[in-house]
Amino acid sequence: TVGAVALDANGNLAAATSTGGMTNKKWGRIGDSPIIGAGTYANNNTCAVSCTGHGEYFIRDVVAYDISALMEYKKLSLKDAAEEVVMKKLVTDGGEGGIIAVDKDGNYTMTFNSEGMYRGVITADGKVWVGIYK
Amino acid sequence: MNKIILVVHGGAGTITKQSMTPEKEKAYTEGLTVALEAGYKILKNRGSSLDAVSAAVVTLEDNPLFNAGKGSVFTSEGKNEMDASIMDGKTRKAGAVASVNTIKNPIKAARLVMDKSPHVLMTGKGAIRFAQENGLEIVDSSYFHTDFRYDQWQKSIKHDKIQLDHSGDKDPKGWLKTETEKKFG
Repeated sequence: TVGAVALDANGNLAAATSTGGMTNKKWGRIGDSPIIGAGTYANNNTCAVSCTGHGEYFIRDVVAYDISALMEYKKLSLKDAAEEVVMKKLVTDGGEGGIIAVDKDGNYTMTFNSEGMYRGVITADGKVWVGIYK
Repeated sequence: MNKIILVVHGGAGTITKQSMTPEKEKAYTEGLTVALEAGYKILKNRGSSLDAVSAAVVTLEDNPLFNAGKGSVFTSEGKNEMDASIMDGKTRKAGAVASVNTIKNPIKAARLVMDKSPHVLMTGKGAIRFAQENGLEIVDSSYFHTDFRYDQWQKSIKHDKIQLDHSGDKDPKGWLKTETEKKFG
């Protein structure tokens, strides 16, 4: 799975996710990537989220929307909302994976409970950071 | 001008230093950097976040290292079945495609569904027809083949298991069962 989230000069957020799914998956099996609210979500009032991992858990836990909802209704910060969903709820349910997200103020997080996640960020000054391991 | 920023991912899982060679690490780092720069070029010129995330994901779909587009994994039938979605934070419009196997860039099809259809999610033959009628590049499914993913699939079959896209480093015992445990009364 691959994904991207962005904040543009007009203050608009967007999220995108694309995947080949799981090796040897059953024919017609769909994971979270094409499901809005599970693998992808964007709302200018809160954040943009793209997910990767064991799709069945991300669907059941409605991960991408849940992070946005925690920000909107419980006023959690992006980082705290992501920690709550990825490092607590998903781990409790046994769901492995991670998310990238950016909020309307340009704060971002790359939160994952697996051993690694291919990830990177480029900031307004054009500076690039890329990571692979924890 | 608002603070512009772009974040990308290329998948999560059991990715460990032990299994990574310096060449692979460099190739993955380069792939992610190319994606970041593709999106940043748009943001820097006051382009939209929608265009930026689309451009970034297209480069990752075209990179056989990542499990999306070229380099996608194989299903139990030996096919590449892909999915993609996109969402606009401003309008909360969204588009997605699922179970497609001949659209070169599934994320472009998801964007088309959002921009040019009254729907959010289109699947299979209908999604492919919609993409074709709107001028997207349709390729033979062999385009998506990579030996690395094919070998991974063969290994999964041998162990009768399912694998997350980056869990190859895990012991096959840790992979997912193809059938849920049969619960006997």
